[in-house]
Amino acid sequence: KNAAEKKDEL
Amino acid sequence: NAIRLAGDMSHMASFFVLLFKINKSKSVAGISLKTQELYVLVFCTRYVDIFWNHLSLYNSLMKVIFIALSVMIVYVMRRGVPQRSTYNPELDSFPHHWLVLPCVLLGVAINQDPTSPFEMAWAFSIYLEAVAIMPQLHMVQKHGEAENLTSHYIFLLGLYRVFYLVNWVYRYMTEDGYWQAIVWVSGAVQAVLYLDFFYNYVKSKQKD
Repeated sequence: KNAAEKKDEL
Repeated sequence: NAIRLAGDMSHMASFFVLLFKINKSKSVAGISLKTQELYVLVFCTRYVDIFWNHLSLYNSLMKVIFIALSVMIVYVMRRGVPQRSTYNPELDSFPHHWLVLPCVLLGVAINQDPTSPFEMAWAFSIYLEAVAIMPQLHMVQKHGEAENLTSHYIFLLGLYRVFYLVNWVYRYMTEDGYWQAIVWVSGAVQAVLYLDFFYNYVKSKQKD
């Protein structure tokens, strides 16, 4: 997973 | 997943409990302005991706809500009448610069993409969130005891962190290749900071 995709949490 | 949602909901509830407390009692005594300002900094540096990362409506909406509520709390503490006259700066004495500076350095040094200023800001926000509660905890200690609603507020913030920790374990087991070292280590540090508070919170609730 790339860094942007990982940012799905708050 | 449900655990993550429970985390977000207790996080959001913590904002509302705090806003309720400062509106109802007309007082911000015992609330750390430093912690609240650090949270504004945390959300503003983490959610700049709101302009280009559209993972879900839920995520984008929650980001706006978190920024708005944290700014609102700081606004009432600084400008609210009569709230602003009830703030105790002499008790809110934690040296917060010593939290921000190391987090800036860590954010620049350890992040997911050393060529991206956004990734530095994002990592900074993760590190800062882990320690942002310290001025508030320091204030509770100096005050002796926190007011009921203030302690509920801190409890909800700690609870949010616990839900997120469990959520990470769940995601690690169910999602292939799910791995977030920066977030997990910071989150664990953040949870540890609440241990002493949790202990006293539960003890005082049993006494009541």
